[in-house]
Amino acid sequence: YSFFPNMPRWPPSRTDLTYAFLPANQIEDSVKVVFARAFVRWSDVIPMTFTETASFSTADIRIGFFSGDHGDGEPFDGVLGTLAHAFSPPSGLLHLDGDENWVVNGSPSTAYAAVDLESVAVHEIGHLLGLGHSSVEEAIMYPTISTGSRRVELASDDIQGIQYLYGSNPNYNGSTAATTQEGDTSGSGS
Amino acid sequence: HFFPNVSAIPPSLIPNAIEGAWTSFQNFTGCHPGQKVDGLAKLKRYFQYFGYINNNASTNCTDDFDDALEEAIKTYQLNFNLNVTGELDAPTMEHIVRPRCGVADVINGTSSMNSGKRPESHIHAVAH
Repeated sequence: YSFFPNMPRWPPSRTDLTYAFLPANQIEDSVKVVFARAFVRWSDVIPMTFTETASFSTADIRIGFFSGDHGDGEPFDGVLGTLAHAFSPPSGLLHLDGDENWVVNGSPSTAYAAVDLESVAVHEIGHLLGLGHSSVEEAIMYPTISTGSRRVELASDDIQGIQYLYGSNPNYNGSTAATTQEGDTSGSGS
Repeated sequence: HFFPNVSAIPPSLIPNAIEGAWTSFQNFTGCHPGQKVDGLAKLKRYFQYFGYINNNASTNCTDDFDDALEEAIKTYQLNFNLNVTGELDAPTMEHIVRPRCGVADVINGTSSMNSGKRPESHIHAVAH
């Protein structure tokens, strides 16, 4: 696991964070459920909670789907290529490429240029919390994902990294660390 | 574009019908240091975007397979557990074109991925 330079993290007093979706995206409930699941994967292992709020402007974490140049100096590049990005704490910005074909439920297939939304959401939340990229291929924080794969469970590498920053959730029993990746991992992804 | 599951994806979205952002990079497979190849500057910008080539090195974004590109490839190969050849071999290219997170692997010249944990490689990363 790794951290951003100077190891930024949310202040110790900020253990209950809110998140909101860009209103213009008109995100459906089925998609919101995916993000809720993704947040829980992290709150299961650290003493933090994440609650959706309707107030985008005041939310700690702001999630939006954008196409191309969207004003943060990191333009998206259309189908595949870069899928999403998020900024280090405490910025709370999570942006996803609106041109991608996102699969909401279940494993995608290498037969299509589509990407599993939850896999990317879990990864980007790791950045929001302060984790950088990992060289451990099974880790959520590994930078690439093939179109046919679904990687949503935190690996021990992810858990060690995030608990180094925030400590352990008192209810964490150490049973959620994954060592395998679901779905097809053999595809090139393009 | 949201699809509830894989069966809802239209057949038009098969990968061969989609020109992904980095599909054209496959044409650079087999390139090695010292060559000059049309379009290689675009691949350099890819490495620049993810932190492997210094952002200030804009003058290096030519089609020349120069030292900066070779070092970038070596660092990338270390980070992704590939054989460190410094060349655009098939396994490296297969990895480069994969969809990925837009956050850089190397920030301010240093990486906490594999390459930053090996002293000899850290020196190269900082040099960029």
